[in-house]
Amino acid sequence: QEKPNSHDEL
Amino acid sequence: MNIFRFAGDMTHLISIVVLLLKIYATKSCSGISLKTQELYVIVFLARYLDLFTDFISVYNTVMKLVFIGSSLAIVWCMRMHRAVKRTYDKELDTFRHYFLVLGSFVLALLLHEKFTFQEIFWAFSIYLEAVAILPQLVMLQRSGNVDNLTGQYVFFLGAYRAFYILNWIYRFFTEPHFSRWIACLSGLVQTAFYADFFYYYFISWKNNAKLQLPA
Repeated sequence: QEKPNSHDEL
Repeated sequence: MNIFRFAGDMTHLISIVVLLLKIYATKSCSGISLKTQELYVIVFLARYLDLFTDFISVYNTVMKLVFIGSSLAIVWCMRMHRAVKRTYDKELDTFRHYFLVLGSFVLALLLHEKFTFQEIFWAFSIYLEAVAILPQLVMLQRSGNVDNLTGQYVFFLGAYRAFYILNWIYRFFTEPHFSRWIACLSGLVQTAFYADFFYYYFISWKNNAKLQLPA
């Protein structure tokens, strides 16, 4: 799932 | 994913749909800055380098492909489509956007989260996106009268990053170690560039008049 502070936003 | 970010992504998608609609329905790109569209292609290609390496969600991957594909289609249309490219106001689209690319890249070399290829290009895409609308705003001021679809396109494009600012505020308060200062500061600058456009857009909507930007 979304790693913290990865670039999970567009 | 929170409602602000989803609203932001949908608003961004709407702006692209409105632009595609304008170009395909009217077979015209008058009033649209090709330079801004070219900058968006660079923004998306530089930002989504992790498209095939980091899978986050189906939604994330699909939206990245849509943004890359649509921005390339718009530039292709404005450069190659016989009927459309004739309507491009080349003499009004004179912003020297190469300086925006250079400046953003230099800034990314100085200000980034990690000194890695992917992070430098990610920061570059964030800074470039903040200034990418400038050629379009300058062109609108030059062309004076703005047709409805072009006005709506710029409006939604400006609104999407405003939703993202709400998203960052929301995540700041709900996620313990959330820090996106690069995207946040850049997003504030980006949205600020639209301030005067939003003002004139609101006035034209209130008076139900045509959108007029002061030359």
